[in-house]
Amino acid sequence: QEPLTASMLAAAPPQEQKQMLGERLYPLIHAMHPSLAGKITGMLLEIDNSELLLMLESPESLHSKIEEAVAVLQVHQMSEVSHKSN
Amino acid sequence: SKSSNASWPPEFQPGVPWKGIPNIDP
Repeated sequence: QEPLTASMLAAAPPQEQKQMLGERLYPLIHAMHPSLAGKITGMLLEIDNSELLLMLESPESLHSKIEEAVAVLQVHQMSEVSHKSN
Repeated sequence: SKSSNASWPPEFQPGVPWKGIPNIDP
């Protein structure tokens, strides 16, 4: 699979751009967090496309962003569980 | 209403058209 470039993204409609980024991000995220990959990818797709492109080029920044998203997701899920149990 | 946030975050599925982020203004 050829790397995703800014010009490839720019040629696609906005909704398609997120799809293209998601398709690249998902397998990388799935390798780290198989059970949360879909939700983490969904969260990361809220980030700017240009920043997502940089993350695809830099595994380190991608990994730290994934860990950040996992932390946010866990807090969110915990608050939801405690909300439901009341 | 922002109180109902149960479906967040939208889940990405490979091969399925992404529609998690509607109407974002540039």
